[in-house]
Amino acid sequence: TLQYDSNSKLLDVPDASEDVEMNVKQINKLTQDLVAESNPNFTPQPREDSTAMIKKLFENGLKQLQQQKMADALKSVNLAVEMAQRKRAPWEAFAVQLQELQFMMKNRVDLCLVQGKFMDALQDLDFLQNTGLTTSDVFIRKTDALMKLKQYDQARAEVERGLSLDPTNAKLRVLHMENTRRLAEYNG
Amino acid sequence: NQALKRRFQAILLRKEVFSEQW
Amino acid sequence: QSYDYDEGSETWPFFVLAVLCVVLVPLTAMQLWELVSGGQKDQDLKDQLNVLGKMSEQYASSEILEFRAKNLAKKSKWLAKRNLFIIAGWTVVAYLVQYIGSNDAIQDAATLLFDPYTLLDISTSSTDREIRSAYRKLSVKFHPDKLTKDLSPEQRSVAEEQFVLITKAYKALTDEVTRENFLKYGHPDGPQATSHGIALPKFLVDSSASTLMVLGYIALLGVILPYFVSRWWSKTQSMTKKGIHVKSASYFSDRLFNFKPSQVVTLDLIVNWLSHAEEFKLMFPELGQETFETLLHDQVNRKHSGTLETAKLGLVAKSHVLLFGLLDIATTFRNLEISNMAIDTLKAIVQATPVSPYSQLLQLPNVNAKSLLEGSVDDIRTLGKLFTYDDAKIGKILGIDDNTKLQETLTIASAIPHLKLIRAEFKVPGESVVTPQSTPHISLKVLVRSAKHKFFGPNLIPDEMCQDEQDFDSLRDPFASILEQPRLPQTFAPHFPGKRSGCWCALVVLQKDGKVIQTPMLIDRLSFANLNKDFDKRTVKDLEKDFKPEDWVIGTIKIPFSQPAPAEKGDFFFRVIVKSTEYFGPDLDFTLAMAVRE
Repeated sequence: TLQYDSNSKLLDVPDASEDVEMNVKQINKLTQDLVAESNPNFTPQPREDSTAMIKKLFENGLKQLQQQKMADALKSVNLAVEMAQRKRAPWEAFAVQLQELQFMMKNRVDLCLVQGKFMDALQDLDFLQNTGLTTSDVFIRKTDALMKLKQYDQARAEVERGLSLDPTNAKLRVLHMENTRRLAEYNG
Repeated sequence: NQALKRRFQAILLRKEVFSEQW
Repeated sequence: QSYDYDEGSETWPFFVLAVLCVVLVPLTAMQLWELVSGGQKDQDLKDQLNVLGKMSEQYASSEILEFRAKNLAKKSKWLAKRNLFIIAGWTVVAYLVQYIGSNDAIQDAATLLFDPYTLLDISTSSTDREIRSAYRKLSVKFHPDKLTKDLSPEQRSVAEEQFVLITKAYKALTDEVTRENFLKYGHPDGPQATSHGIALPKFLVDSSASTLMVLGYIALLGVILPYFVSRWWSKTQSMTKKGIHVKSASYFSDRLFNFKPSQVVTLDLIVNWLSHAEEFKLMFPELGQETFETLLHDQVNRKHSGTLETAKLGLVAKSHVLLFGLLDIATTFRNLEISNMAIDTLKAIVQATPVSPYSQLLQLPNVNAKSLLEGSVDDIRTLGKLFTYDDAKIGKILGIDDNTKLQETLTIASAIPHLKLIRAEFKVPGESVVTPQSTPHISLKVLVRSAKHKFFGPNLIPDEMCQDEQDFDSLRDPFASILEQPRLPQTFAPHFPGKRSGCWCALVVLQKDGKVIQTPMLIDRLSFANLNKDFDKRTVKDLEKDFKPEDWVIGTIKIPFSQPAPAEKGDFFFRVIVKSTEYFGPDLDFTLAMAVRE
């Protein structure tokens, strides 16, 4: 049974299955965002003010990176990413949102790696791979993170996959050799 | 966009699971 | 109404005899075959390394031994019933044969058969001359003109009849027309009178007995037969090809179809899916899904389940076939993570060890988990690394004080088979390269070695040892040579309710998209002879001097490739994963390039 609350403008389906519940949540989210939208002539074009805010935060982070203030840089980039997640409306162009997020995440990965936050970097890299980014630099960083986390078997799987997509990549080859050496040590 | 958001929000949970596993 | 009934008991014995033989002959053949092949299987197990099997019996708990004994009793009871039926059946057959032999009515009917050879008193392979001479001799004896005068009239008529028969017999073998008649109708005079009847004695069809017979038939055709057929049909319909219940298969398929890539695949997830299996509900209708999940976790964590211990063992025994079913479905959905974790879950259940970075060591018996995880300074996670230390140090690392226990643990640890890849390639039988659109298969040369053995590179094994037979048979069926390898020996699995030898599962993944491309191939034949070798890494100092490649047995694994080679030339990359279902550690995982050339 579908229930509608006219005050909050939200739907509710008690005792629904997982899928139906998710659909209802999505509809509610869309409704809330539409209600909150002040501009009656909204388009899929990404909003100027959101873009400006996100860009400012991100550039802040880059500046701090140049000043070698790594921890602060990471914080700023995190904020930028969170802002992108929160401020962007669901009807704004997907391609733009994805590219924006992936770009910022790549920088976040490097910041995490530099500061030894390997698990964080790994999850971001997993996200990038899952969302379609299968370039060699992703494989290089993922292999590096896995090796640092002592997951040598998984690192080998990653670097071999990276090499099969880009067989002549020198950095991947070096990582492969290094990982093989560490695996031999790991297995006695 | 919503799917992307869900995948992004899963990052924290995945971090916890992997940390426990490894 | 004009049918004759079997008054003289002439026909029904044959009918019963025929029915009995139709059932008994295949059944007896099957039983004899099982006896012979069962002996062969035992011999196979004895041939291979058996120390793991013996130790497994030693360490098995009393509940497990009880569980096995109960199952064996059930099986042997059924076998005893079958044997009883065979013996009883053949006894009835013997009685019937003897009855037929002594039944006068049947014998009389038999004598009506015309056999010219017995009449002329010659063998069936006599020549024409022999037939003629036999006829002449007998006709002289029985010719009415040649008979003696002092015979009674009855004797005379008997002799005259005999003479007629002899003449007929001679004609049947020599004269064209008569011979044709004899061959067509069995009698030289042409078609004889034939009678048709019902092979039932009259009393069964007459009066009161007839109503009983009719009721009996109605019951048989209308009730009993449909009941058994429908029961068999629903049983067949309820199982999939892989031997799991259709409801379980559809549950697994649903989980895989709705699988979100962001979900992390863990042992808990697979065990949760398993606990929804229909088989469990049918085995234990009084227990619920959460109980099943708890019991499976108890098995993995080696916890005793109290009153539900026997139930737990039953679930564990069933989980084997369920996990293979899940693996099959996961590969059909091309999901590598689930496929891998399904096999890892099987390992965890067989060894009663959770999936963790330390599983390789925790699967060994007598290990003190606490002292392993908290104790040593170096973080040791693999068996290979463990064997770089001397025995005493290993005892400290694993937390084993008792020396006998330590020696047993070391024996088992060094008997766990590890696969080492020597050669790997895509092969097309009869060709030197993989051509476009051809049917290649993956040919692997592996070395089954112990974690204790010193590592040597694959190039130390010369190419000659890795060559296959190049004869016609191998071209026709490249997979036949695999059958020459012995079957896998018994696994060391003291916490698993049944005796098992397990297998390795080979998965093939396309590197381009990271997804599985075909259903798993099961490998159950490999030689473990190398595990007996004493090539301890702690004692072998000079590899060049001490290593003799001809002492080592090379194993072959051939994996069929489900698709034809691509139509374009180039290099295509595949990841081959060979995982053991029994032990943590002995797996292979590597990338193999398919070079498609003209």
